[in-house]
Amino acid sequence: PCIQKRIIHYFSKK
Amino acid sequence: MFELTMAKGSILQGVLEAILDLVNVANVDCSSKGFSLQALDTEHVVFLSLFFPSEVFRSYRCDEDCSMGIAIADMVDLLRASNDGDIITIKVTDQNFEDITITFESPDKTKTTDMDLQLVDARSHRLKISEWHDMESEYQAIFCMPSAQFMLNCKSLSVIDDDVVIRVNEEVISFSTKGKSGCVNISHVPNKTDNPEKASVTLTHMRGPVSLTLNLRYMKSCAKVSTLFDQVKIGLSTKLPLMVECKIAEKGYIRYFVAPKITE
Repeated sequence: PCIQKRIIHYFSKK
Repeated sequence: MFELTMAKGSILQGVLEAILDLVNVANVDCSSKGFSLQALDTEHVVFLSLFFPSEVFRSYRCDEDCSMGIAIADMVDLLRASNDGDIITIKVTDQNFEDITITFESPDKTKTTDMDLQLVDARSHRLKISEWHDMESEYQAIFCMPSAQFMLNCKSLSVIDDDVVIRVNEEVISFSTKGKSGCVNISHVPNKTDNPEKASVTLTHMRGPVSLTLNLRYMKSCAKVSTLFDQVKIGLSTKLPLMVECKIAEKGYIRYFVAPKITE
């Protein structure tokens, strides 16, 4: 099964 | 003071309409160079970053850099109320940084409509990303294709399943999916050049084969915006989200960063 990654795994909040 | 004018049906209006299915609220930064917007979709799978250089507008003025949160859906609703031929002005004054004023002026200048839209807090939509030229070099493969072809691929695959696997190597760029009712595989033999022709699929950067699995719902949203432009540029990396980019004039862009699915 595939899990959906979130964008926060790649870019941190400012 | 910040003020821009554009004709009804301009590219900014078209793009705002096209991003609505993913984005409710966006953070907008204005400078003398142009208008940039960042937004996250509600599921935090997609980060949208766009820049409209000042020269794409009919007129543009920004005395001091400013940042504001805009409820995009409300703004699009207001813009839809304009009539053909209207000139649209979007304005924020230093004295009143709580709302923006949108004005429609009829072509014969006999009718003016003013509307105020309250600004909202969109600071959570700001993400820290590297300078683009640093980031682009980290993509393992970058290819360009006609945006109509990209949309067609996404539509064809979504008949079968919710996910797409995009694979890129030196010989082929493929979009494939497998579902309960069957499977679809669309393969493109790429040209290899730094100057992509508008009608072809072109591999512009290749540092090794790469494949990513993505949810087609988000890909279809990216494709929707891309069809406002001739070509779309797609970057794949195992360390970065998928990048879908359309160029606006010389310096402008719309970039979607889409987090992939991974196998547990």
